[in-house]
Amino acid sequence: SDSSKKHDEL
Amino acid sequence: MNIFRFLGDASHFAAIIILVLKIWKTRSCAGLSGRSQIAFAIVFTTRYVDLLTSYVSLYNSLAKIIFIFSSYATLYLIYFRFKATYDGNHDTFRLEFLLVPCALLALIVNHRFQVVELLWTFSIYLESVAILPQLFLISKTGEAETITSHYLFSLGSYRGLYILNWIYRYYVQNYYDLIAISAGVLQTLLYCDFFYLYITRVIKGKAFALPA
Repeated sequence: SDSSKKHDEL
Repeated sequence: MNIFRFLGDASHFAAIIILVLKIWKTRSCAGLSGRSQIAFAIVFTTRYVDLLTSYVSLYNSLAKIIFIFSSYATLYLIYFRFKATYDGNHDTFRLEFLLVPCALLALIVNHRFQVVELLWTFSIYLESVAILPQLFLISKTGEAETITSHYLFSLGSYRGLYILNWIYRYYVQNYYDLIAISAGVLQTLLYCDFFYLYITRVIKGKAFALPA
């Protein structure tokens, strides 16, 4: 998975 | 940020505000599970260590800081400020039954075996079941104050809206995270029974009580 993307979710 | 994410976050903020207002206005944390709140404090602390490693936006960082801060403030209110009103006798769900399996599962099922990633995974698993001590407390007492049921409805709606957000992201951005999705679906399912009672009773102006 693209881990940079999931840090934008809370 | 899509509309579902936005509404999900708004619902999460609303839940936290309702919770703090309930305690502050009634000067009481009766009916609230301190153990669920401990679990949420652990969830936010372990997930948002990414504040130190990845910057996304001011909104994102502020939201994370608010969630961490408010979870500890809630613990302070329950265990110190209004400790005399805390329902310790009914709040007996063993937290280690959630913490240990979630930690083990995070070590086994994760995207990468790396500290921040493992903490994130653990927090996702723990969040999915963190409400269980609260639901357990309600099942023991058989009732919940109306404001507590509003809190639970907001908190449950938050993850339900995140599911719509994930469906949207899958189709529009071709992005999905199976760990977040499966845990989020479980989390939402745990609220279904509550949602049903909330809609059939509280919305119609009746007190939230479990069927006899």
